Amino acid sequence: IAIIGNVQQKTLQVVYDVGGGKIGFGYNGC
Amino acid sequence: KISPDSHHLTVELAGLFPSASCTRRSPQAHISSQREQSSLEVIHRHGPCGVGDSKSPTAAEMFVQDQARVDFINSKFSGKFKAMDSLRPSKATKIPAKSGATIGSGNYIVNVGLGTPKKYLSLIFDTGSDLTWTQCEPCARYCYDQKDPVFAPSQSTTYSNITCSSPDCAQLESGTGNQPGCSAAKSCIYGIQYGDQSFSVGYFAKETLTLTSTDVIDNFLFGCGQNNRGLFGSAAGLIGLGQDKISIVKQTAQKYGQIFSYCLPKTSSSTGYLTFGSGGGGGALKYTPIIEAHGVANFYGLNIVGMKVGGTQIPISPSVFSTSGAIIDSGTVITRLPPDAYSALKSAFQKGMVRYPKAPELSILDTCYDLSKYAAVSIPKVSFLFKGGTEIDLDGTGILYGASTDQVCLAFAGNRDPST
Repeated sequence: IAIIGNVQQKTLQVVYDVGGGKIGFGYNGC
Repeated sequence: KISPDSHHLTVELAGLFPSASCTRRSPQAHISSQREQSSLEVIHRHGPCGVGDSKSPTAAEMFVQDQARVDFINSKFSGKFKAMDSLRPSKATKIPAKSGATIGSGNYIVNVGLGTPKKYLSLIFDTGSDLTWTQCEPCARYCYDQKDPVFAPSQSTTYSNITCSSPDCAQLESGTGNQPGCSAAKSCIYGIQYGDQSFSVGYFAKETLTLTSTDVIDNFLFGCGQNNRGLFGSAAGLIGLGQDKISIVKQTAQKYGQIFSYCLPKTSSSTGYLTFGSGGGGGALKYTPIIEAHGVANFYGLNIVGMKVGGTQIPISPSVFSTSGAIIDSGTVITRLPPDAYSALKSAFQKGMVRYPKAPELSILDTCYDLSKYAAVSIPKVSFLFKGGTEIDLDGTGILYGASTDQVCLAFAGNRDPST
């Protein structure tokens, strides 16, 4: 399985909208 | 910083490494006050903001734990948990992990309050598992050393064990992978393992969970661990953010609408956040659907269709990712790609890095450079392409992993066998 690890997620705002069945990415989250 | 041609990133070497002191972000920076949300500060367990962990693992040790977690996740997709030794030998150098351990090592932790009066605990958060648990007095069998005082249920006025006959007990199996047990006193017993001997076993219980001073969750179902082993370091336990009904996401669905978000900081000397509820923040969001990766329900599956390096899509046949499937996991450190995808990424990236001297491999990372003579470097951008056209560019700290300035590596690794 391909796994997107936490290094690649750095500084991104990662939004898990589980109810909405989608994941959102935003730049410059932190 | 984006260089003129916008297909390259200028990365300052200093920005790849943690500084000696902690730089906290202002907690309000991203909070949109008008909506129901609760924001927790995220710190990296092994940095100066951390909980003063005894010692940080070396990169090699971290990658061994990371590989063990990846093997364990893969075993869930291959239908059964195989003993570690039957899994393919990984490139990570074998460092005997002491008492088990694949909660992984890239641990990001948050501080929450438990019980009445509340006691603060540093918990690892993990989108790859579902049960929230912490170590509990009297540690009937075993508790590893943790920084915070171990939670004492007897001192809380809001603690109660779940009985074996309760429907809450019956629902445990899907979230832990194990049938619940039943004590002589008819209390529901949970058991969860994270691969290669790390585990927690104890009472399934109800308690008041305090996320922030204004966000208190009553009757929160969690594991009160009487027998816990693993290299969890100084963390007191774990918050499961998976999709099972025992996950905090589902237990707080009414309050937060099954939405949570986090931001993981550039280095371990800065902080990020974990927010429950729809929070504003960091610019416009680009969405992609959550899919069920190969029928393993609780992981967050994504539909990756390709990757770009330096603005150009790299030659990976669409079937490579559809065969392997893909998940996003806060507990895995280094992204794993199917072998064909990794070799295409590696060769495209190397073409964009020809001016920099090579350096030896670093455990599972086989594309490294000696950048000790540079203050800043220009590297090709790397992006993920998801089904539906969503394209996500990675930050420089998401492309390079530096053990030291003379060994800075492409922060990706290939899986060995396409079926994993």
